[in-house]
This record gives sequence, structure tokens and C-alpha cells, in this order.
Amino acid sequence: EENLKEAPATPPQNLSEYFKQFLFPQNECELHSFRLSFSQLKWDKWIIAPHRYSPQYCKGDCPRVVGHRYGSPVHTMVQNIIYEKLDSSVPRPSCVPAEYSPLSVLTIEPDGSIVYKEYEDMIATKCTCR
Amino acid sequence: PRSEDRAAPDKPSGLLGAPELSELHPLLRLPQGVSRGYALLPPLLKVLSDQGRQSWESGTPRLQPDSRALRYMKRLYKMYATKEGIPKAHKSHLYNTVRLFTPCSECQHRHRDLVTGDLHSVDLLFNLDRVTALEHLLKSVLLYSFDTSVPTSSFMCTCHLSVKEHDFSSQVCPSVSHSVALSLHFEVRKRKWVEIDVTSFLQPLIATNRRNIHMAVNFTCILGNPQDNTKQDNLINMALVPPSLLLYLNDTSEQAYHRWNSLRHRRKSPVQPKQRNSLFADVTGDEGREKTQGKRASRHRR
Repeated sequence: EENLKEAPATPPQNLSEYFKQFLFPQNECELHSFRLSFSQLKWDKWIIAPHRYSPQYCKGDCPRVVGHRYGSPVHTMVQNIIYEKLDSSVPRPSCVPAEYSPLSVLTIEPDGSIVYKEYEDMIATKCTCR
Repeated sequence: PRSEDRAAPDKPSGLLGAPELSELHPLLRLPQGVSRGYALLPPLLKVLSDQGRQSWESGTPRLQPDSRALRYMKRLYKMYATKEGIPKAHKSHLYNTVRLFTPCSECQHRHRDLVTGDLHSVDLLFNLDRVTALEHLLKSVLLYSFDTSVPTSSFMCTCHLSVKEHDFSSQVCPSVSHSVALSLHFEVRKRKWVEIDVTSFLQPLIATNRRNIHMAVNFTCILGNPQDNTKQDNLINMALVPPSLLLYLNDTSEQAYHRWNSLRHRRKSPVQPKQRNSLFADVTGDEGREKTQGKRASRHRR
């Protein structure tokens, strides 16, 4: 009861204003799909498989409270505070991939030999703010 | 200055020979004069665009692979990766690279000696220039493709291999300086492909970075019913296709996928939310407290 007496009741019309600062941005940082076929790049002459490749990518604004949602280090929030309060030429945290998955590629080498190779970090699977 | 919605320049942009470049979708073209961008491409794209550039600049037509070899590698690809190209989780295999070489044509002598029932012996020269120093040999196999349209009963084959030192004084085919024979027994039963494991045989050669492997392969098969010549003739025709050489390798370079490494990596540092530490609370002072209250409120709301 004491707390209620102390805390001034926020008039309802400012309530939405008050909560706005905690809302997450509409176009929040998240993973976006992008599919390409190697024939578009004219690489299908020597990339036999796969025919299509989805590298995905990360895009969107980083919310101010990023810690618990993106596993961001504390530095990310510090950078955000610097941008907001000290120097806006310092960029806000960026939305970048945090995890990847590999891709298997079957290609024809210039000497006519054929190679099957598994490449690391070819498909973005998770985004973060850094 | 780059507007947010314009495609990021780091989208895969094949630096291909000029003809392809003009046909490329504008988004995928690197800005004019950004030749240094080529140096920034990750190794895979560099290799691929290199290949594009090589075949275009040098004007040499890309050597087309043997159709049977291509069919085998497509089958191998389907065994090891999904349609989207994701490697299947194979506990067994530690290799992340499989290379298939077809023999160079100039050194092939074929003869068959019906008296001893020799199907055929053939000289093979494989050029392994594409194997990089970071690719370590795990297994090597001679791959024979048999045409199974001819009805064959099961038959036993013995294969003798001998390797020849490359004698540089000779013009085309080196003389045999020493040969090591290796006899293998295997049974072929209506199979399209016969794999002869030659790992122990080639290991020392590839370990010493030998780039040209010259070997003579001598096939002798005991047919189901030796009296039946017609079958023998059919079989001889079937088996005359020179074998390909398959190398199963572990590429230890940065950009190659190391399954055991990725398992360890995932266990070591999963990207989980970090506990907010006191530093952050101090830095933001009362705002921090307000946020945590707000957070609590927004969590209730959520």
C-alpha cells in the first residue's frame, strides 16, 4: 500500500507512451530467406549440385534491450547507449549472422576431374546484434 | 553511402569472365573498377569465380568429365547431402572432400591375352594437380564401371596393380623402373560399379606429394563357366573401360566443413542469452532499474 501511495499513478493517456520505449521495432533484426540458383550466376557450368542454394541473410533494426533476445554481449548495449547519449556518429549495433550451417557442393574442376566438397559457414541460420 | 534496402555488396557476386558479367543481373555486378573486390571474395567464391575467369581468359574450353564418372559422383552426392545441399550427418565418414580423376589418355596400352584368360591390362596415368597440400588422403579406390545390361552370373576377378616411376627422359610414356604388384580378390555380382581399394598402395605416393601417378592394372577374371566363350567375349568388352581414381580426403583448410569440429564448437559456446552482469546495471543507473521494472511489466504483459 505504501508503494502505491509513493508511486504517482501514471495518467492513462501517457501509458502507451510509457510502454512505447519497450516495444520492439517493427522491422526487428531477424533471418530473411534468399534463394538463388547457380544458373542465375551462370555457374551451373561447373557447379553440378546443388541446383539451388539458400544462403539466407540477417536484416532489421536492433532493439535497445538486446541482451536476452540475441545473446548479445554487454558491449552491444554500451554501443547503443553511446550512439543515443554521447555520439551519434558511432553506429548503432548491427544485425549480423550468429550461426551458420555447411553446404555440400559438387563441381567440375578445370582439368575435367570432379570434386565433392563440404564447405563451412555457407548458410546463415541465426541472427544476432553486435 | 549505401541505402539500407539496396542489396548488400557482400551478396555472392561471381566475378566471371566479361561475357558472363554483362549478362549478370545488375544486383550481382560488383561496382565498376572494384577489381580489388576479387581479393576480398571468400575462398569458395574466389575458387569458383577463378574457374570462371580461368576458362574464359585462357580461352581453353573446360575439359568435360566422363559421363559415367559424372553419374557416379551425382549418386555419391545424393548419398552424402540433401537436395538443398546440407551434408547428411554421417557418423562414419571423416572425409569432407571426394575427388574423382579419370586417366590421361596418352598412356593407355590395351592388350588381352586370351590364353591366360586375361581380360585386359591397361597403363593408367593420373594427374593429381588438383589435390591441395591441406587435403589429407583417407582412402583411395579404383572405380570400374560395368555395363550390367549383359546377363552375367557371378564371377571372380583378380587384379594386379603395379606402379611405375615417372621417367622424365621418355617423351610420352615412362619406362617401368620398378613395379610393386598387389593382388586382390573380389567378386562381382551384377554390380554397375566395382571399387578396388588401393589406399595402402597409393598412400606413400600421395603422402610424398606425387602429382603424376602411373600404374598398370591387370585384370584376370575366372568366369562362372569358363567354357562358355560367348560370355567371355561379352565380359571382355564390358570391362575394357579404363577405371577412374577416387580419392577420399580430409580438407584441413579453414573454409572446409569439419563435422567433429562443428559438434565440439556447438557444445563449447552455444549462443545463449548472457546473464546481465552488474556492470550494465551500474552503467545505466536508475534507467537500468526502470528498464528491469519495465521488463518485468512487459514480461507480465507478454
